[in-house]
Amino acid sequence: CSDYYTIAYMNRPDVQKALHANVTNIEYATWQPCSDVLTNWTDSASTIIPLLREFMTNDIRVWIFSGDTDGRVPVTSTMNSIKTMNLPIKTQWHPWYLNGEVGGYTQEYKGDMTFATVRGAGHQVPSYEAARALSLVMHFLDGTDLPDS
Amino acid sequence: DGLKENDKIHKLPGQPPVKFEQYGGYVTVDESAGRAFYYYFVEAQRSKESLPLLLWLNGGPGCSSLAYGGFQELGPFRVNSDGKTLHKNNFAWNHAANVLFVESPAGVGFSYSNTSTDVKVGGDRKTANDNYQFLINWLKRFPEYKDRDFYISGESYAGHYVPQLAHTILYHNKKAKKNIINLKGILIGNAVINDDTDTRGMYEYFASHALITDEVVSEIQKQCKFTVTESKESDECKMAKSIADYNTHNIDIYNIYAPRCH
Repeated sequence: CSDYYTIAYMNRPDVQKALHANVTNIEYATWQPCSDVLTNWTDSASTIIPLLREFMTNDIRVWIFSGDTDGRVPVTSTMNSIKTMNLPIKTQWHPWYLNGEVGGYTQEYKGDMTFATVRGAGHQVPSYEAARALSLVMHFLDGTDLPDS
Repeated sequence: DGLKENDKIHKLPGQPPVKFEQYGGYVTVDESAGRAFYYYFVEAQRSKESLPLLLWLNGGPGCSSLAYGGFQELGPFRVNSDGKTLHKNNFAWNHAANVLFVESPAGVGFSYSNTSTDVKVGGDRKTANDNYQFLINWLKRFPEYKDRDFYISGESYAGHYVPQLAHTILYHNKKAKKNIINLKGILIGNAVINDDTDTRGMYEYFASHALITDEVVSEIQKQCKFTVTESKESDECKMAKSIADYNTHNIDIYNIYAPRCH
């Protein structure tokens, strides 16, 4: 229910003052987590895979992760999308660990791309599995492999 | 001058004591249109001078990085059920980086435009350009981060926002023949990547997790094109999808095992 708590908090005048937000009294009355005024989305790419390829050829690290209990953009979708790229595999599918438990599963591809699942996490991964998400981002930023033991 | 100091958040209402600095305020992305983005920035809990700068974007399109990333996912605080006080997130990502949240595009959260169509009409291209302009102007306010290793992260429809912003950064870096922004990597989660496989995969996942039958997913795969708009799909496709919708409408598909909020 955290959405409701956040809506209540962000719409408090003392919070907005502390955040230096809404200084002009925006005409659409209440702060919402998702916009209800933005109604017309004019262009949406059907795929961003060419961009991922561009990054890989420009030495930009690409990590893709997936909470494995999300049904909105599920792990199956992401795995199928990656499969269409036909990338050479660097390390085979294997579990990664945090605090003696399986944190998820991972596979690395040549060209500095890593795919990792986060076990037990839904769409908003850091909300559901905060420790695993922090471990994942630390390894991403450090450029180190997720621990395989 | 002084903009950064003016943006310093001394303490949020109901906030527990912390030892890192936080900032919030507006950065103009289009002066003539009067378009400005709201940002919330939390410095790292240690070694802020050397740790990288990490931008987090949410999806939607049209959902707030402050709402989800900032206060429900990876930010330093989460809101208590009273809606008035905060508690610490022990696994906040500012243990690993200086983390920047931005409400984008205009019309999302506290971000606004004085041009009314700006907040109603959006798109991938405009969002990427505005996000780039936001970054350039934000780095003028926080020049100590200008040459810092920079990473972009996000989830869901940010599977579009993140790569499109990264592409824009690369474009401008190449054009200038120097690193205007020192982009090192991107991290995207449960991301909208490729429409066809994304949508097909959703129904496959429902079937493999016993939410719909193998017959229904087989009918969907057979009858639906996925490359056309929903209204142009065949009646057979619509019928199969409606069975899947009926079977899943009482669970939270954003986490199939989670309790719903009443």
